[in-house]
Amino acid sequence: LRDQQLMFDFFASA
Amino acid sequence: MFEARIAQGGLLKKVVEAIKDLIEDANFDCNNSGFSLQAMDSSHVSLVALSLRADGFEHYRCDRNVSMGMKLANLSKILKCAGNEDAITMKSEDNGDTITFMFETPNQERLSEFDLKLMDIDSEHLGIPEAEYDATVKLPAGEFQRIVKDLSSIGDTVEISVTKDAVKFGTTGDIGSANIMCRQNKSVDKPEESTEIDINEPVALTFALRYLNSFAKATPLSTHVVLKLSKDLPIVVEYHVPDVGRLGFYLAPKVEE
Repeated sequence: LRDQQLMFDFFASA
Repeated sequence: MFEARIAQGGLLKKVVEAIKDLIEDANFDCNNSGFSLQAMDSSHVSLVALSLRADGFEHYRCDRNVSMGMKLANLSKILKCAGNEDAITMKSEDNGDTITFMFETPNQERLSEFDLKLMDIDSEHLGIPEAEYDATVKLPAGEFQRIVKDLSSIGDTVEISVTKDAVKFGTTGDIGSANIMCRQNKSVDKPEESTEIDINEPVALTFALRYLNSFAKATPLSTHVVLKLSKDLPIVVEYHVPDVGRLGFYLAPKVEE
């Protein structure tokens, strides 16, 4: 879940 | 309508083989500038981004933006019927519910046509931020594929650490541990064997080998793979297809609890 959150945050920052 | 012809059909086959085990279905987005796909794997920890430029095709026409949903396994079944040397033409009418693939042998003696049913796929298009990376490593794609395969027989995760002169891949498992180091080597006589490191700051991150092995299925696309790493950011594993485009994979690092 931490992995998913990190991916989500990364793409949300675009 | 959408119509695109690529002389090296083998390239499309390789692209689909590289991603079909990672993502089940995806939208292929076509517009004036090219053909692209972006999709997350089912566990939402990795993302695939493919872009093929319009000028990478021999012929390319896209009157209006279209998004064509396909099941990768079905697309792969069809593309397996094309010869590696065949030219492939893709064609779809606006609002059509199929895409046609035409395969032409180099001597033009055999012409095959396959229609694939399109499907509606809900997918949100994620933006990919332009990040500054702590380290960028360019190494032979075959070398990277071998490293992640070899380490998989020892452990489940790999720590990739990059310093000014070398990149190190390390793993630990029940039977023991393994470390593989590749030194920077900008060899001039054999550019396909070069390893280049561009570093702002040393970095060490851990990733699931299962995904890296899956990404390495793109090896036939390119002589080199480019790894981009930054603390707390997904790694980018990139394969560049000269004059045509790129296939990039993004994977979240394992974070220590």
